[in-house]
Amino acid sequence: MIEARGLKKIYRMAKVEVRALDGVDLDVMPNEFLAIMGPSGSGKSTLMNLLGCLDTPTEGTYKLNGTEVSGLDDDELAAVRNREIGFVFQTFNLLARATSLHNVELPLIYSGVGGRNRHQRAMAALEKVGLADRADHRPNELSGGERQRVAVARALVNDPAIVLADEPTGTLDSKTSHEIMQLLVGLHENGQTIILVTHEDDISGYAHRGVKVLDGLIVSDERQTPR
Amino acid sequence: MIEARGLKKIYRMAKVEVRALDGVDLDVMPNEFLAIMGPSGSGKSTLMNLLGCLDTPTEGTYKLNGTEVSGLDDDELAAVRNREIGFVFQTFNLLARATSLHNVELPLIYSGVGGRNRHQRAMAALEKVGLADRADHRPNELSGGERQRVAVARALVNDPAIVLADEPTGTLDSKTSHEIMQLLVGLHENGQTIILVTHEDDISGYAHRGVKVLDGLIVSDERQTPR
Ligand SMILES: Nc1ncnc2c1ncn2[C@@H]1O[C@H](COP(=O)(O)OP(=O)(O)OP(=O)(O)O)[C@@H](O)[C@H]1O
Ligand SMILES: Nc1ncnc2c1ncn2[C@@H]1O[C@H](COP(=O)(O)OP(=O)(O)OP(=O)(O)O)[C@@H](O)[C@H]1O
Ligand SMILES: [Mg+2]
Ligand SMILES: [Mg+2]
Repeated sequence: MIEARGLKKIYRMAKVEVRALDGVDLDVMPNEFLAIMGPSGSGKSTLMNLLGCLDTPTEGTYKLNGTEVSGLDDDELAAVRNREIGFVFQTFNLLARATSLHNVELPLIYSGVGGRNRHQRAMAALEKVGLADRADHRPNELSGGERQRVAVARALVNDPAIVLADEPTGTLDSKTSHEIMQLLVGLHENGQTIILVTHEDDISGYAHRGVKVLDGLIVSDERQTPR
Repeated sequence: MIEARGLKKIYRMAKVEVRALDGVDLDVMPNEFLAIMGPSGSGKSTLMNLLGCLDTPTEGTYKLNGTEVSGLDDDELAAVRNREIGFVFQTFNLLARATSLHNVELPLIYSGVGGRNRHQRAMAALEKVGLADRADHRPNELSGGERQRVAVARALVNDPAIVLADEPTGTLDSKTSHEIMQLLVGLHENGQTIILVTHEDDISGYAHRGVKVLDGLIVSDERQTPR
């Protein structure tokens, strides 16, 4: 599944060097449910971007299902990413001029799913996050929490083997957060792998394993009984 | 100070009408500390945008320090906004190609503060949110929580009479959240008015008054003893 060894990400700025990740080893088996926590700026999103093949490490190796990711070219990386991984970005990254429905359809368009089937699956995903009545809204016609839920629906629509969710409930009230977490729990029961970043203790409580990050390093990794 | 009566905001879409605010009355006296809570999509940000003179109501009246806001033209509105109000947007709204320092200097540039003084005040504001070492980073070179803290620093740099903060700690860990809230508490002790949107109970606990919004209406408004 996921085997990361010695992952580093170093940004060389004009005057200073930022060591966002400073040597991370992480193994994740199929169907695990993992929560990553840590202070602001500690390297959580940087790690998620590497695990999601959205960025490349400065040093270290990363194997996804036995394949060394650094050996793949851009097209191969995009194919792996689109087939295996659903990503909820911390900044949502919705297409500004597209409706909620079209944003959610995007992963299905990339994998060549036809029009009618695509429309139905995208509507079903919007329904699951409680936004069927906002299908025609563009991102600037949605509230902060609604945009986040569209981003979650887009990550789940393609039934990916691995879901990487970076603060998926950060702007949501507790009732809506709980509904989103129930979706991820359902996927986990389905056999999918869930890796979640959160700063809220009650959200990390859904996971079976808690990983703590500090200054670009994993400082603890413990099994836990989910709520 | 703030006197809102019958505020409505109605979006007429192609097929449907969204009543984001459906008749809100709200009075806020000088030096109050208010928290607004409510489910995702209930109208909190819409209300804050009206209070911050960033949008205009479909119906209703809004008086800021005795002046009816709907009677002002764009330039007068911008002058009132820049002099009286510091705003932390839910979506941060940082200038993508500007550094943290330059983003925080913006309100000072609008009010005509000179170069050296501007630089010092902006650096002091970044220091208060723990980001003096990220002054030269652009938003895409910052983590999610760091961007949020730059947005907070920008809202406070001009020492505004009213601070409107829309989920100012949404992406922050509890320690960093507490540090940001201490800044707002300090401003409140200084005599400033603080209006905060949050979905986290421990954050709303800092306020002296709790307002609950549901489906575009205020459903409760209670005094509380702050933590
Ligand atoms: N430009 C627009 N056109 C149509 N509907 C809109 C527009 N902007 C907002 N809305 C709708 O108005 C409602 C209120 O939005 P608002 O942003 O005030 O919610 P909120 O309480 O801040 O929610 P959240 O906690 O998710 O940030 C939402 O249901 C949203 O879909
Ligand atoms: N392009 C970049 N150039 C320079 N530094 C960067 C860049 N991107 C991120 N950083 C720095 O790397 C560090 C780690 O960032 P990362 O986004 O992984 O943090 P995080 O743990 O996700 O924080 P948050 O909880 O605030 O989202 C931060 O201190 C940030 O300033
Ligand atoms: Mg992050
Ligand atoms: Mg909002």
